[in-house]
Amino acid sequence: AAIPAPQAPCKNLCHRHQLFISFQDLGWHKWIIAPRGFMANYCHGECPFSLTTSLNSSNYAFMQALMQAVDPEIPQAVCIPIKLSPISMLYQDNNDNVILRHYEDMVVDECGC
Amino acid sequence: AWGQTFQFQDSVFIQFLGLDKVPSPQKFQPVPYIMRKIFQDREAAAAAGDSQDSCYVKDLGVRGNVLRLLPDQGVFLYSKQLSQASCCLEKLLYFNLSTTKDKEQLTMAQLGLDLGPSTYYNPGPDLELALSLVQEPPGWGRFFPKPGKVFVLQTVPWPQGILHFNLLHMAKDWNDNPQKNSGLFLEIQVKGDRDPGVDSQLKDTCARLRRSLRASLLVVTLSPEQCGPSSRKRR
Repeated sequence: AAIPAPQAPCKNLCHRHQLFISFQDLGWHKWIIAPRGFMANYCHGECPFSLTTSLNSSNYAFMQALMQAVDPEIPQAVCIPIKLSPISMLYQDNNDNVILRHYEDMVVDECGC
Repeated sequence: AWGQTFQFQDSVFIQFLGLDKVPSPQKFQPVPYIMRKIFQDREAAAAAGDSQDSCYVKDLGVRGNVLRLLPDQGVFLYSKQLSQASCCLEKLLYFNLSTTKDKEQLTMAQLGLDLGPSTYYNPGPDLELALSLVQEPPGWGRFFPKPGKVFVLQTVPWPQGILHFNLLHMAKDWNDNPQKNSGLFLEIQVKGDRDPGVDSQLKDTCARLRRSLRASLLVVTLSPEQCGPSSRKRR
């Protein structure tokens, strides 16, 4: 069967969007010493079949997009983080302890399908 | 409804951080240089995209993914000994290790004693520090240092910086058996023969030392969930 051409304009394709999480906005600045916030980012956009080979896609995304092209009931491949990086947080608990902790996978560096 | 959802997420985030409830500190505690440096180095490495082993604290040379600075919650003691010429200061040091989770493995416990600022032009006398384990919890205004259990005895020339002592073995014991944690007894004496004529000056020095003394315990722990063999394999 003929594969349909991509419907999504470029700006709607799966990619990383900027998202800054401000601890002040959340009221957590009262006990988080540093950082003041961090660039968490997020992934959003479409993963059309014809572009699954160029959008950092997994083999499975390719297969799912192929199946979705055949059967529109099957959901499209999903735009997800494929590379994440950690952040460190310095905060204070209720016992006046100062704590430095490292949290893995907090920042989206790259997105894919 | 939005508020309720947000409160729920707040509590989930608190648990994620390993806390029981939202902290509400009255004032921020000072952050020691080493913790600030480790934080800044990690931020710089993350910004540069350098991969880091989050389960190894390079600056301290130990494995671990959580650093805690526990403030001393002990009290000064005013015994008859203090009126003796050589005894300058007596203090019970107490560190609450209860915030360390059961599964966490202690890899470092370093006592820091900051004796306060010193003046180069007006150096004080040499000091002798003795640290011993407290045998019983303080009660009825009395405490009992373990006889013959002085485990740190150090002479400190004045002026001095922050003194560090390795308490890993002891902290592990306290962590495994919290009922054993009755604290430490710190005694500071003035060393050597002294001229009785300088007694008042010495009293001032000791009073200043009591005001400026800050003790804290830097504890590093390793979470098996984050740093166990399976997580290493995953990474």
